[in-house]
Amino acid sequence: ADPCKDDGGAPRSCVPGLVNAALGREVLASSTCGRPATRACDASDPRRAHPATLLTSAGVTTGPLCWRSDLLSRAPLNVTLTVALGKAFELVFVSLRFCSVPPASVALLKSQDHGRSWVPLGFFSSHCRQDYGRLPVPTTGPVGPGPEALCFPAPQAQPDGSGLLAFSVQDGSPPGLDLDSSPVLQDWVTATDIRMMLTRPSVPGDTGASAATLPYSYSAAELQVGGRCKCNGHASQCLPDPQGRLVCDCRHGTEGSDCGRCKPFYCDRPWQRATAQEAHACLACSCNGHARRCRFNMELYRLSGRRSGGVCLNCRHNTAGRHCHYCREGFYRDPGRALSDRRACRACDCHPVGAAGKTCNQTTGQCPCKDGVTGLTCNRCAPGFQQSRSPVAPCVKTP
Amino acid sequence: EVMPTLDMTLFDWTDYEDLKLEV
Repeated sequence: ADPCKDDGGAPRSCVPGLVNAALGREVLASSTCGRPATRACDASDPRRAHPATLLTSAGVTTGPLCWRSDLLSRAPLNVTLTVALGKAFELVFVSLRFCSVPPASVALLKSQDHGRSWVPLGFFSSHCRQDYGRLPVPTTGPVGPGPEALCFPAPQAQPDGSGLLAFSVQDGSPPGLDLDSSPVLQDWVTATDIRMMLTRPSVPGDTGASAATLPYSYSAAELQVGGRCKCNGHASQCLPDPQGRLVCDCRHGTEGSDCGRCKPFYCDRPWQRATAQEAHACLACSCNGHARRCRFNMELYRLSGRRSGGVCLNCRHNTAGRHCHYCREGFYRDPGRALSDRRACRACDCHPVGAAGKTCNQTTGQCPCKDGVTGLTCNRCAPGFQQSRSPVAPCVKTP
Repeated sequence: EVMPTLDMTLFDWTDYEDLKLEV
């Protein structure tokens, strides 16, 4: 069964499954221990290396399990972890499991343009105002009209010394917003890249001052980015393209890495994201099989009551019109053939002498005849007329 | 009544060379 069609074969909204979008992706860490090698960390020795790949490799390793930053001996104690997801995803949650006491301040950012620009998703700090210039999130949750980057409490250390930072995209969004109907929420959850900035280590008796017990290193084991491949409701899966890049397996007449536009011939109405109520499939232009290309005309779309705005281009088989639905000049409709028939339009074939022109009636095929001439193609003298020797007046009254 | 089609050979093209070229 095709998830993008209902039982009757009609298009319906479909979305890829929830996955860990970071799994197997490369993580860029601004600091990783082992270069130069120390007794505890040697980047060139797999048994003592703590590379950033451990953050997204699903724990398939025989060596250490945790990434570890270099020893940081003086402020600023910032370390950045960046993971490119390869394409746009709609985020559900982001989490990072720390192997040591979690930092006291972390900023979570996202990019929607493959790392060219960044915006914050949330902050996690025991000193929101001091570290990020923001008030701590109210206990009642977000109150703004739309989603925003709020400052949440810093992740708590567990009894075993580890910790977990967990962020749900809903945490920054006021209740009641619906993904289908809220473009703002759609924008909020969309990301191509995720960045975590570990900005301040946790120290005993933390007061917010930067005087940590130095040197210090961050350590974490599992970065998860839970989300769905963004396909705007027009695909149920994402697959690697020939270049290995992840792209949506688009349906509903759409195309593009996110199914974000209509396929070339499917432009009878504007592209729209699918919703639970309406698939908003892109519709093929209606060209009666006589054209392979069409363009969208917004004016015509409005005039049609927002039903059809496609205009066929290069109508073939001697057809013409917005839908290639009538015959071009010099041709007429053969009533014995379907409009979609390649030979639906026949040449007028007006007689070169008997007809007054070359264009016939497009419905009946009747050519315009000179006086005294008759017949569909004007090739005979009418009753009471006989052929003359003049090509200008080929039929004259019989004396 | 079946009317014969116009016989092109019967026309006098002397003054209508242009027309004949079209034909």
